[in-house]
Amino acid sequence: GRERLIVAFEAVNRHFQDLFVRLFGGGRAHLTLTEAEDPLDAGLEVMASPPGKRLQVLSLLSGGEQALTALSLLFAVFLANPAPICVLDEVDAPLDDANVDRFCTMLDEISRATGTRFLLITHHRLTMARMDRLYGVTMVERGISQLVSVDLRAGEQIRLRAAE
Amino acid sequence: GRERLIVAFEAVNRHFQDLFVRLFGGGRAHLTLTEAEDPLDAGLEVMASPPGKRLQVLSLLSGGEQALTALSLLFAVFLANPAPICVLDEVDAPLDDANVDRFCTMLDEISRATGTRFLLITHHRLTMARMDRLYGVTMVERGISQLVSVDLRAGEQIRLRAAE
Amino acid sequence: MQFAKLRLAGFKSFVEPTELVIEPGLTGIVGPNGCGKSNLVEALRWVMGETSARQMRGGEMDDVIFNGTLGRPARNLAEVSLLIDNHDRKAPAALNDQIEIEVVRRIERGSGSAYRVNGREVRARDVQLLFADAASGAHSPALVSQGRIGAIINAKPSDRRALLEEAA
Amino acid sequence: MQFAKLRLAGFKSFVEPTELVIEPGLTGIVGPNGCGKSNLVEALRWVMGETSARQMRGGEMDDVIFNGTLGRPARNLAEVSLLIDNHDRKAPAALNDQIEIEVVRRIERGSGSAYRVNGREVRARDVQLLFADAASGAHSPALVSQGRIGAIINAKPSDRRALLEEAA
Ligand SMILES: Nc1ncnc2c1ncn2[C@@H]1O[C@H](COP(=O)(O)OP(=O)(O)OP(=O)(O)O)[C@@H](O)[C@H]1O
Ligand SMILES: Nc1ncnc2c1ncn2[C@@H]1O[C@H](COP(=O)(O)OP(=O)(O)OP(=O)(O)O)[C@@H](O)[C@H]1O
Ligand SMILES: [Mg+2]
Ligand SMILES: [Mg+2]
Repeated sequence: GRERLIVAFEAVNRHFQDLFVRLFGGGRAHLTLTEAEDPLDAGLEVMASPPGKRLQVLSLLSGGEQALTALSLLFAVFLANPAPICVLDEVDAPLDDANVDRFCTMLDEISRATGTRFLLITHHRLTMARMDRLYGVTMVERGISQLVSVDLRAGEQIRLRAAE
Repeated sequence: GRERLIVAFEAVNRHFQDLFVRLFGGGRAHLTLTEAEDPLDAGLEVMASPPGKRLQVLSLLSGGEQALTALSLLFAVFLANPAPICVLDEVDAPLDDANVDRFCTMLDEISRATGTRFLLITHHRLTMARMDRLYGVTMVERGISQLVSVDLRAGEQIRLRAAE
Repeated sequence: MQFAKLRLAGFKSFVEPTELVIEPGLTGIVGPNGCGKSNLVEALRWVMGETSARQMRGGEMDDVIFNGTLGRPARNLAEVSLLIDNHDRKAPAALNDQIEIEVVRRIERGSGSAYRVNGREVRARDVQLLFADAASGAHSPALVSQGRIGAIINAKPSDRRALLEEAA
Repeated sequence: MQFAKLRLAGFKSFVEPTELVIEPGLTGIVGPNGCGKSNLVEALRWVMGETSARQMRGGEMDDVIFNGTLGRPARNLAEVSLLIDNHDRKAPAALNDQIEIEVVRRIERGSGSAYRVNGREVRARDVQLLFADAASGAHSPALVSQGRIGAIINAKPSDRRALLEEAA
């Protein structure tokens, strides 16, 4: 048990440091296992410093910086043991356009590297523009959900408008 | 104490029902004081049904529907005792374009009626386009915040793009 | 093992039979507030063996069955099936001779749910093990529900350790 | 009483003197993640008498003082002032003869904060009462911090009652 946890910690920490720099376009971050008699009782602390800022705990970062740091941690765990499917429900809501762009680039790279299939629920037009395909969910009849495939030409419209 | 609470409850409930219908473009909702020996110990329960749906508790609504319902409650309390300033930090993050539009219309109407000054922090381009003026916060020097007034012509660009 | 298709009927707001093809790469799901996007994520978690009604945002598991609208009566049955492509032969031994694996979960109001894998009735436990071996399942950290990102940030360090254990 | 101007220096990431004019109607505040938008909301709460460091997302109240970047040293002093327009003569009696009311809060590292109203030193209590009479203040429900909307939804019914008490 203890051995496996330490090995997993080191793998996740390596991925975390790399992903943090890719998502923030710089800066540095690392994970630490908090003190405990037995590593199996230890906690996971996150220290991060966005580009040009001092190293600090998670709670002092901004809303968007916290979300981006949490995504780095989530995908660090994911890369240590990749799943066949990944579903993300509006994780881009607190992010500004530049961070949405870096985030989508990271997903693209991970999907090509691991073959994982991604489902992304989003309201962000920049994220929509980066998808390989779009499904729409509508309620033409109130209260009744219907799934429709959005014609990529319509998707193209979204891309063109987002790119302005 | 008890009398005042009941009077406040009735005023807030009236505003809540009206604001819910304005924000959702229909449906109905109401507040109930949960059972307690003493009304001063009662809790506030929220029942809501978006247009065409059955009446249900808050937890069964979607993320965006919950945010919109919470905003109806918040502004119902506000209208019972209007403050000179109202600051909203990214409350529009979970909302789709149609709900952002109705939300901004409601704010406009409240601001004209009560004279309250609003500060809205947002990443949503539709919300930006509905503001009377925009301030930008930048970090030209990393880690150092600077406030700049965004020229409304640039703001106009945002309006035109958002309106497409 | 690749996830290929999700089919649902009578599940939450998806009263009509619905099919979501899961293709390689990035698939976006869009739509107005309250239209049923998060319900799709819950259908996927549910067919993989989710046992907690709270995770389904309901009070009891029957809350996943379509409970009617102003225009339509409630249903008594909900069914979700997940089609898995096993060309790469990575399924657990008992199923590895099959090219396709179909996992079906069905619930009837008042009488609980039942699972089938390629037509044979199985226990919830068997379905959960099938997905655990594939680094997935109802509690996989790769299924991020709405608002959960905030939970990771506000979690106590000892809660975050659970994430590490998933990676071990 | 109308809020007219917020001035800050040495407060969190606003190390340089900054002035935000608060005009009638809707004013949008925009900018990239981490640039300091939410820090402005905290400056407003702080000058109105906030006593909890946690509400300022810090461990202790000194955390509101600019603590330096890779390029600049930390400061030891932070100051925020709020200019209130009292043309409508609605301020509490003691201040009502003044057309403008300026509330200033200043903190020095290691030695706590001090308040001044129109140049005279006052207690935190006096500032809190000034704003309570104006249906505002550090805990006004009309100041909605980032992520707080979620807290209203997930609150227990007895917690939501506190909202009612603000309206009473
Ligand atoms: N058992 C059920 N029967 C019918 N409708 C249901 C059932 N359970 C939930 N719903 C409906 O599903 C809707 C919520 O759907 P969902 O949470 O998937 O929306 P969403 O598309 O994710 O929206 P948002 O963008 O706001 O997050 C609710 O309005 C609710 O009425
Ligand atoms: N005492 C301090 N001294 C210097 N910088 C500070 C101090 N306290 C906080 N900060 C910095 O302020 C930044 C956060 O600012 P803030 O939360 O206002 O961002 P924001 O514009 O609201 O971003 P978002 O859009 O992500 O919510 C953090 O990166 C943090 O480093
Ligand atoms: Mg949702
Ligand atoms: Mg913020």
